[in-house]
Amino acid sequence: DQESKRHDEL
Amino acid sequence: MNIFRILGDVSHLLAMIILLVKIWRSKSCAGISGKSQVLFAIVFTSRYLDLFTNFFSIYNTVMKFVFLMCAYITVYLIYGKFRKTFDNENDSFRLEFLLIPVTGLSFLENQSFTPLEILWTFSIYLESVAILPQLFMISKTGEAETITTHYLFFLGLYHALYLANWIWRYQTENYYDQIAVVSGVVQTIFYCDFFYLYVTKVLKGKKLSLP
Repeated sequence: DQESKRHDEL
Repeated sequence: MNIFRILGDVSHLLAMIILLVKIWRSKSCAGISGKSQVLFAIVFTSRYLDLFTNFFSIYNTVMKFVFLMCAYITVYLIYGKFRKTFDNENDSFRLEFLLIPVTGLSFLENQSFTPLEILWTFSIYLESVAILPQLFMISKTGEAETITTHYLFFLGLYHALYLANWIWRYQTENYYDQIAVVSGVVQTIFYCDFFYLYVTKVLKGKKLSLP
């Protein structure tokens, strides 16, 4: 789950 | 997604629009560091390579496109359309002093040694120092147009809000990205000096002129 959140920001 | 992030992205977008409007309406890029804008274009290019591979949300994809467009249009206006008004001799920060350490660091300190990850890390480190040529130019000319200070204010505000976003995400999702947070703190520190001048001078209606 942590992995999917990586780089979800601009 | 939280309020700090949305406000941060809006503030970032607003900063880019203020800059574009300033250059377009005044038909001049005097006082603007073209080098910083080139660095920002490099930041977005190396960070948004996952534009076509990772889909997070419509918002995320659209904003990435908009940021890329704004960055490249700004660079085009400075080095293309209004290049005659470009203040070249004052925009004299040596980019290699930034690019070489940032490139080296992104190979040393990264989450995983893959091309996309290294480019993402490079973009994070580069963004934290990308504003230095602009701040250097202001310290060299000793003053900045008020509209330019508003641009810098919203650019600094965007990252201060992102710091709040990371605190929020750490509290609520127990998620944080050390590389982004550390370089984000460094980036915001660079703005502190400017924030002080902005609050004490510009908000009082005076022109920002360094002592």
